[in-house]
Amino acid sequence: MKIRKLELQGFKSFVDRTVLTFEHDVNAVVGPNGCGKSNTVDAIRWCMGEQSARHLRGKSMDDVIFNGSDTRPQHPFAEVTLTFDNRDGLAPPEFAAYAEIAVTRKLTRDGNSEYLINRTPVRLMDVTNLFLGSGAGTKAYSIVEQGRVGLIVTSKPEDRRALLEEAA
Amino acid sequence: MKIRKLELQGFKSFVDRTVLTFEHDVNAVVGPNGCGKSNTVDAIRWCMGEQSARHLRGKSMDDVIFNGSDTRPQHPFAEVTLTFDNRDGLAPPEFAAYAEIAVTRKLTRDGNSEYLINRTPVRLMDVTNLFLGSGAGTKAYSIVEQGRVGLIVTSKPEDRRALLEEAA
Amino acid sequence: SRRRFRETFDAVNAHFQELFPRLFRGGKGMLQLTDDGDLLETGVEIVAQPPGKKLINLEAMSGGEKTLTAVTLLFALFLHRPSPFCLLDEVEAALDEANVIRLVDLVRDLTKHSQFILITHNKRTMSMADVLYGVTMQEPGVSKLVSVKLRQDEALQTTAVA
Amino acid sequence: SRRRFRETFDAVNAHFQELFPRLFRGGKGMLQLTDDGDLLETGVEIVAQPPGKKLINLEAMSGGEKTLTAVTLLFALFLHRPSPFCLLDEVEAALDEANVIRLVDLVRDLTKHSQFILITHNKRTMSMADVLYGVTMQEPGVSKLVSVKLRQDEALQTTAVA
Ligand SMILES: Nc1ncnc2c1ncn2[C@@H]1O[C@H](COP(=O)(O)OP(=O)(O)OP(=O)(O)O)[C@@H](O)[C@H]1O
Ligand SMILES: Nc1ncnc2c1ncn2[C@@H]1O[C@H](COP(=O)(O)OP(=O)(O)OP(=O)(O)O)[C@@H](O)[C@H]1O
Ligand SMILES: [Mg+2]
Ligand SMILES: [Mg+2]
Repeated sequence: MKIRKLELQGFKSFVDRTVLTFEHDVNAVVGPNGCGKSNTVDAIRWCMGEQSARHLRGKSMDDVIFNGSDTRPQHPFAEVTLTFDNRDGLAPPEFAAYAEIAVTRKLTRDGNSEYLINRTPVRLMDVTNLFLGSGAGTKAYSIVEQGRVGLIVTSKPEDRRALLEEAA
Repeated sequence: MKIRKLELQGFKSFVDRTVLTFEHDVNAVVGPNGCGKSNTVDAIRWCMGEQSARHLRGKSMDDVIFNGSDTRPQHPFAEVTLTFDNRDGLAPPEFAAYAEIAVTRKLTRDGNSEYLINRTPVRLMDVTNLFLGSGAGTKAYSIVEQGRVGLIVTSKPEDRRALLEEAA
Repeated sequence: SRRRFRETFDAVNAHFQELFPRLFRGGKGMLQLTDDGDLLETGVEIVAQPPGKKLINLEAMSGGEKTLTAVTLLFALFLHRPSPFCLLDEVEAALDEANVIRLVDLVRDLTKHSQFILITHNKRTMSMADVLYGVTMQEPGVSKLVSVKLRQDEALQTTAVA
Repeated sequence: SRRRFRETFDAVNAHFQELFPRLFRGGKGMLQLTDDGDLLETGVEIVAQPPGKKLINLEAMSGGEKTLTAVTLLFALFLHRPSPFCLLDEVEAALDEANVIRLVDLVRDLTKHSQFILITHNKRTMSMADVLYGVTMQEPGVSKLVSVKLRQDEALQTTAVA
């Protein structure tokens, strides 16, 4: 379940369709302050089913849709597709036949929200189940957001327990 | 009221008497992780009257006294002296005659705490009054601790008011 | 008192509006009172609009943008009522190189009012300081001062500090 | 279940104890259960002793020491149950150069288990990555991908990404 490709359109500052392919072991994302690097992390978390707008640095979920700039109008929707490589067979059995699994999440300004797996509409639960089995869920130790690395140490011992339960 | 000299002994990791003189406009303190740089900031805050052990990254106030290492035993006391240049006359009137003002704070393991100004024992209130007038108090905008710069922006509007009141 | 708070707010706000475009290379920033009618209780809101962007909610700012906005407020307070010294502990950790340079330039300007003590790992910040104090733990667990390097002396003579 | 939690705790603790001296160049670190008798509710405490120092209370750690301890726990979990990918957003911001090198070396070792995506401003981290994606806002407010530089190609050919 390695990430092969990330496609964004209308998501936060990525108003135009943008594709990042991740074919190497260590991929670095660089650029000046405020240019959109951490927005790519938010896009991955959102696509994997993140339900809390606050956790995506917004007040409400439509804050993920491109809000306009001096030169561009607001965008009508946000769409992110995350394509995984399933050659390692880590995905749950119902996906065993697929070499690649593409998870898509879409949100329109009028609040219409959609999830798709390999272009077939599914429910949020299907997306969450896909990730739970593979250890890559959004709550696990696989994503460390900016400025939060120290929290692992300063959090309460009960909170650290949750990390261990993810790995159980 | 510029800082001219900082003398530490037995304070956190500075077990041996150490003197830093600050004679330039911009002084940089550098060194590897964990070597004691931020401890010098704690020393300055403590000397200026800081009363909260938690704010000095400890559980109780005697956590500021050198606690021992593989090669050294615990130290019996912590002592910090901060020498200010009063040639700008910013200090309150009772100190006008002094060209330099040395503030000392001492704490022994058995809990005996002392404050001195120019080697004369004073009360905490005298130390706080000395700094209040000059805008350099420990709560003001003159000290930004490690990792806390973003808090100015993410704190609540009522908290930011306190910053403005310090500058009034 | 109400009058004093109002005067301070207006003065700091003016400095904030002047410093913001300098640190962000454009854009607009200002302070606003949450409750204009009650000067004794009102909070202070920060309004920030980096160049080319719509007004942003502070939570949605990037790590570097938050640092720059915080520093703008800090130095606006400084310009209104300078404190004799200012201690900054790794404030530039989230900044890219171009923003570090802008920050240290501003610090250099403010030395007219105050003395600065900067704790840093950043080479750019080190290169603009007048003097570097090296702290080390050659003996594990025991902090010592090792060297003082002066900027103006290219040879960076290292005088071992007794 | 209790047994599963216990097995996981023991395995992660073993990795933690092995990784700690590698990241800290010595010293001892381990995990402890706050309530051994109640495996369904117990919290997990971190015990850290950098080389030459006494056991330290986590709050008293330096910024860099906290990052290294957090990363040790993170990678200990990884070694027990690798996640297919790992996303780290400027985790090395508080580290000095020597510790950044140790961290990226460890990341390189873990690529046997997982794929890494690192967001960074640090030149050391950039130099060890296999590929660099540049994100820019040449048009203010609009993010675009600009270039991909491959590590093994010294000329760092910049292929403009359509
Ligand atoms: N819905 C949206 N529409 C347009 N722009 C947005 C939206 N949400 C966030 N942004 C913009 O994205 C920018 C933040 O981007 P991001 O946090 O990814 O920066 P970064 O590259 O990580 O920077 P740093 O190096 O400072 O951490 C903010 O300036 C914000 O205005
Ligand atoms: N009372 C004490 N006795 C001995 N050592 C102490 C005491 N209090 C704190 N320390 C030690 O001081 C160290 C932290 O120092 P400090 O926070 O100043 O590091 P730093 O140079 O700022 O590092 P960084 O670059 O990672 O921020 C810790 O390792 C801690 O063990
Ligand atoms: Mg960021
Ligand atoms: Mg520090």
